[in-house]
Amino acid sequence: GCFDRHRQPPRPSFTHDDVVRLAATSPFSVNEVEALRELFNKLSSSVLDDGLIHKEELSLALFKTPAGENLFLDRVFDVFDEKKNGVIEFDEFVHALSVFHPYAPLEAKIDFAFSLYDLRQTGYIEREEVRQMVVATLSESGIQMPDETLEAIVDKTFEDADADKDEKISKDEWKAYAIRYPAVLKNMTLPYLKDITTVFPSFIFNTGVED
Amino acid sequence: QPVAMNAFELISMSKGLNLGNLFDV
Repeated sequence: GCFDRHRQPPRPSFTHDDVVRLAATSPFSVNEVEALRELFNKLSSSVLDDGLIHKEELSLALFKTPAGENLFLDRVFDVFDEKKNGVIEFDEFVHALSVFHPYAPLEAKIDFAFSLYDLRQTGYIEREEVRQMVVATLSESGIQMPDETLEAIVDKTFEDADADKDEKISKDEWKAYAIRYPAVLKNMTLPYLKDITTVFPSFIFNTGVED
Repeated sequence: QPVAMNAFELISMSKGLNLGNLFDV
C-alpha cells in the first residue's frame, strides 16, 4: 500500500560536518574517516541495511560465519556500544577503532583491553574470568588442553600480574603487567588503520575534501 | 612442566578479539 515506503527506517544521515568533527576528535584524517565510512557501510548492511552495526553483523565480520553465542563477541560489542542501545553507530565505531590506531596512546589500549577482559565489569579481572577466556579461546580453535595445563597457565599469569595476591587483577596491576609483557596488547593495534584509505579507496567517489 | 605462554597472550589470539578481521570484507 501507500505506506510501504515508510517501513524501512531511514539511514542515519551523515554530513561532511560530521566527518570533519570526527576527524578533529580522533587520530584519523578527513579522508581516513571517509574510508572508515565505506567499511562501516559494508559492515552495517550485511544483514539489515539500516546504517547501524547489529551484533549479528559484527559476528559475521569477525568470524565470517554466524557465530551464535560467543564470549568475546559480546564483550567487543558491549565496549563498542558506548550508548548501550544495542547497536553500533558510526561515531562509536570510529571512537573504538581510534584505540587500535598504531599512534593511539598506549594508555588507551591498556584501558580498552582491561574493559574487554573485565567480563563482569567489576573493576577487576578475576581469576575465574581469565580461566573462562582461556577456555573460550581454546574451544574456538578446537584445541584440547588438559585441565592441569590450563590451571598452570592461569597460575603463572596470576603470579606475574596479581602483585597483591588477592586473586584478581586491578587496573594498576594490569597496567604494570601490560607494560612488562607488551605481547598481551598485540591485538590492540591494527596496522591497517594507517593505510585505511588504500584499503578502501572507494571513499574517493564520496569524499568532501582532499587531504 | 614448563609454561611457555601466559593466559593473556593466548586470549589475545582469539578470533573474536582480532578486529583486523573487520577489514577482510
